[in-house]
Amino acid sequence: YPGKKKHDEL
Amino acid sequence: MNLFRLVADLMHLVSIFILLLKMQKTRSVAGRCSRISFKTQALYATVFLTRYTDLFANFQSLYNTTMKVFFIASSLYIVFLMKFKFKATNDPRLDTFKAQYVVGGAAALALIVNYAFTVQEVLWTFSIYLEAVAILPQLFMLTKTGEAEVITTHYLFALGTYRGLYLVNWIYRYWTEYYVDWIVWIAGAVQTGLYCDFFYIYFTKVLKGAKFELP
Repeated sequence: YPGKKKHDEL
Repeated sequence: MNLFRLVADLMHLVSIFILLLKMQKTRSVAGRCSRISFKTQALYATVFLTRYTDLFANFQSLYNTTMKVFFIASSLYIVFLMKFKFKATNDPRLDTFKAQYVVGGAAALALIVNYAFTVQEVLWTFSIYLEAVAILPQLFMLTKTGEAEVITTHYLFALGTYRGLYLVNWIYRYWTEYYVDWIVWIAGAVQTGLYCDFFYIYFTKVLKGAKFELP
């Protein structure tokens, strides 16, 4: 989410 | 994806298979001297259910989705086995850690320290904080029973190594793509830190063939 990035890790 | 995170996820899978193997083999949740904490397994199921609410909305890769489904399914299956199938071998009197404290603490912190005040993001943050301390009932039980079967120590070793390798993954990702995520970094460091004394005993005793006994 940092900077509106989606979570890409498990 | 990088090698550190891939191996970390595989160690996480290995820990789940070790646990399932132990329960199927001993057909119980309690060996002669070591036990599996139901509370810890229930907390892990909660972690996965609150973390992967984006299972359908946020497609990252087939690997990511497959692993999410597996973690949710396996953690619920383990809880089912402990609660129903092997219920007779599960002694709640030994699982005395106040899990409600860690759940409450993680929930309160997630409401205060998060990246966005949305339901999904607060649930995700809650799952990160909860995972960091979810092993406490299990470690607490080990200190009470004072020793553990070798297979339980391998379970804990795999579980501790999984998040330890995530720390390496985060260093690598910061270095290569300036990835920054304070919440998982700090929670991951706390989570791995909780295993330190276990790792010490594991490396100094279990790997030398001695029994796992707390001093």
